[in-house]
Amino acid sequence: FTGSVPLTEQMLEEIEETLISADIGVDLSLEIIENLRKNFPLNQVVDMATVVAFLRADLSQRMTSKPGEAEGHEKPYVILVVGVNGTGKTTSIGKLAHHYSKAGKKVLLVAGDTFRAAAIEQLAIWSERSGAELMQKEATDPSAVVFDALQSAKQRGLDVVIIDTAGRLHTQKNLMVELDKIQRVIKKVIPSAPHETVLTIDATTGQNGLIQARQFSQVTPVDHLFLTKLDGTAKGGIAIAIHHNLDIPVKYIGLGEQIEDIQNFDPVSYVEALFQ
Amino acid sequence: QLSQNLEHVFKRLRGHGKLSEDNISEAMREVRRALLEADVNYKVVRTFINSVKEQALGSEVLRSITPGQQIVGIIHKELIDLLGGSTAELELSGNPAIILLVGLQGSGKTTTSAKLARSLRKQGRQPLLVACDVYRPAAITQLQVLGKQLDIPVYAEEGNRDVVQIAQAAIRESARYAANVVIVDTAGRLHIDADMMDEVKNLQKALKPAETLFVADAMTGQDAVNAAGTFAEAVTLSGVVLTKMDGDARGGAALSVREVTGTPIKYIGVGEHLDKLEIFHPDRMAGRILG
Ligand SMILES: Nc1nc2c(ncn2[C@@H]2O[C@H](COP(=O)(O)OP(=O)(O)OP(=O)(O)O)[C@@H](O)[C@H]2O)c(=O)[nH]1
Ligand SMILES: Nc1nc2c(ncn2[C@@H]2O[C@H](COP(=O)(O)OP(=O)(O)OP(=O)(O)O)[C@@H](O)[C@H]2O)c(=O)[nH]1
Ligand SMILES: [Mg+2]
Ligand SMILES: [Mg+2]
Repeated sequence: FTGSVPLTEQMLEEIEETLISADIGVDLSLEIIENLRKNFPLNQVVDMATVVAFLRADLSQRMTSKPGEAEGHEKPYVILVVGVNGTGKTTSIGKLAHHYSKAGKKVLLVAGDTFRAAAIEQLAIWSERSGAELMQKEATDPSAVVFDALQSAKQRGLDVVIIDTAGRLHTQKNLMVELDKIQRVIKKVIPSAPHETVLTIDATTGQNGLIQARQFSQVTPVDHLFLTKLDGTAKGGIAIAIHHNLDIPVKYIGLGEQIEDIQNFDPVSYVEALFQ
Repeated sequence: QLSQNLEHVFKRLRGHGKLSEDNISEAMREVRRALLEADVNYKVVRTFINSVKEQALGSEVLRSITPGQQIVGIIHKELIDLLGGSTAELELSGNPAIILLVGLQGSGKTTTSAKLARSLRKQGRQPLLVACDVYRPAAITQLQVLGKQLDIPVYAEEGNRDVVQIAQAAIRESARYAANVVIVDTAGRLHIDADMMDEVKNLQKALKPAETLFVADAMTGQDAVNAAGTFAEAVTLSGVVLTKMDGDARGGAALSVREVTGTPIKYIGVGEHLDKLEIFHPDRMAGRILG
């Protein structure tokens, strides 16, 4: 895709395949190709650099969130982290906790996964590593832990509360009911909370990611995506489809298993990596 | 909504008398779309569609009085064949028989290790679980908790970072646990992490497992071929386990993984509880992928 050559049907197919292989999905890929067709007449000579630039601009625009997101002004600032099993919630919380601790904030982590083997032990290690406190209870009801944690955070004037939840499939009705209960309990203690609900999406996820985002949003409004495991070879393009269809932007990306492996999402560098 | 589309396509195909090349091309486009939306890798889709199209345009179909029906049959059969044709069992030779589980981060290896242990004990075997994830916070604890839930022993060496050493010690000690099958859980790793891929290579070389299972998440998208392909090159895979099949992911990754590794999918995980492990059925999977 270099030099000045005619833009052929074959080339458009190759571009479509690149988009599909990034998990952007058939519908959105077709829409992007349609945009390309409207702006670059078929079989006419064109500088490929302009085609690539056009594509990059189209895609990064789709992933840009509107400015003016005032955040962090509430105290405590409550972040609820949700997502399908194994997508990286607990690890991402460790990274977020460290990010806030470094900025001088007093952070409390809430062990809201009261089900999975060693879930609390895992979060406890992240709380040690990040310098955040940990609220855990012997309770089996996550709402009970959340309730106590938020009461305590309010009383003690903590800055940030990050709530870990158990992995769940959106197809598990009882677990989605549990999630609904968690967010209602949050509101009972702090009516304006959660101030940020983050959905973890594994970068290797295919088209099911869109269904996940849609279903989770129906139970608790999702503000942002945390796109994890982008250090692999998967492009995480389903995040583009999620933003396009549900207006939920990516805010953070996970680039590894260590505490520093988190970055604020930048659409331009993300799209650049897409075409490499 | 998509499954309606394919039903529509198949209905139109069956309802037709004679089929033109255009009819067939149109149908193939819709099947292609369905497979892509089901997360089958686009290269695998291309090969699949070409093969089906070739058969569809063949004289046998064109001579038939129900060519549409023939094509639908071809699509189903082709898909089932590509998924392995029939169920496949674990081949547990050796005493103790050794099973090694590998895969990307979060795919369900630790949970699957425990599920396998439970299932094998139900079949009259004596399992020993080995904690060879020495990196993830509380990974050893996780496996120990699961072992305790099942009353199945777990071999672990806190503080030892040499997984080959740990696994070999477990095998040596297996008699002490009266174990005749040793199930080795490993850390999640990226196929592009050279050091970690060396680790699994070394594990396989040292342990010579009867089964080396690639544990993959059913919701994996196009990248499935990259990870599976690289793992298959690094170690000899004897089987695949597809987890989280209790979700509604169509599971096209199954086709991609099978196609690129040539390895049979032996089991599926259908829930978080330790009894949620089932034998993989290619015909059921074909239906699910086609929606
Ligand atoms: N390579 C890589 N691995 C990651 C990343 N984020 C998380 N992981 C790994 O993914 C695996 C699962 O992470 P967890 O944090 O336990 O995921 P979870 O969503 O809390 O899992 P459940 O609570 O069981 O649903 C672990 O092995 C993590 O180290 C990332 O950005 N890159
Ligand atoms: N619903 C469902 N959840 C599953 C299944 N298999 C595993 N899980 C869940 O997926 C999450 C990850 O499982 P693990 O067994 O920790 O995955 P892992 O591959 O060992 O993860 P790492 O060691 O970090 O690479 C946990 O929340 C499990 O309970 C399954 O078949 N169905
Ligand atoms: Mg977790
Ligand atoms: Mg594990």
